[in-house]
Amino acid sequence: GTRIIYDRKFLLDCRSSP
Amino acid sequence: VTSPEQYIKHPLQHRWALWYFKNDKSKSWTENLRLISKFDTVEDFWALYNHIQQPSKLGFGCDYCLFKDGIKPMWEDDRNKLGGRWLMTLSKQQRHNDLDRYWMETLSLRCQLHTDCPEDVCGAVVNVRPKGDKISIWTGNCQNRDAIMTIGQQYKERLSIPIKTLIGYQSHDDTSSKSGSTTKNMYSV
Repeated sequence: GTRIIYDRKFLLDCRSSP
Repeated sequence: VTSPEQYIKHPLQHRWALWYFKNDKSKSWTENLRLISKFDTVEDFWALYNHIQQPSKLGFGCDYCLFKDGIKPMWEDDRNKLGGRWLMTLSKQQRHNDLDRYWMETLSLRCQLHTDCPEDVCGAVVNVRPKGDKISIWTGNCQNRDAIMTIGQQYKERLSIPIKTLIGYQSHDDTSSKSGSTTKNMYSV
């Protein structure tokens, strides 16, 4: 099935987004 | 009108549970283990992560454990007992320089793993100890060499650990039945 993977930059950007 | 990208939460492959262990000697081990919260999106993960104390601020004997929902943070759990862990043992100085950064990278690594068997990853643990803190990634099947080696290589890369510095993988079986103070490594990378 599909696998959900994120790249590191996206994850770190999410950390600081409101 | 804002774009959906700005308000839709990004799903994770699995639901995860964050546990906290505080070493209260008057209570049993399982009584000291508390479930903090569960989440299944990137945004909820960070909301929880940003809300709780960093490991470097925890007292000695405390742990954070992040495991897939349904897996208890202990060797004995059916989905752990045949597995093992990549173990990082930190020096005392690393508590202030590296511990929090390593823990954050360890937690976010599980969303980035490009292994063919991401199902192998069960969870991650940080143990705050006087002699030196430990961070580990737990996998469910210590015989699954290829997936374990891939996870170990990505882990080392993510933490920017020098190539010549080896990290070791130990099966829970060996760790739980060790006689001396050290456990032999099944794999290293």
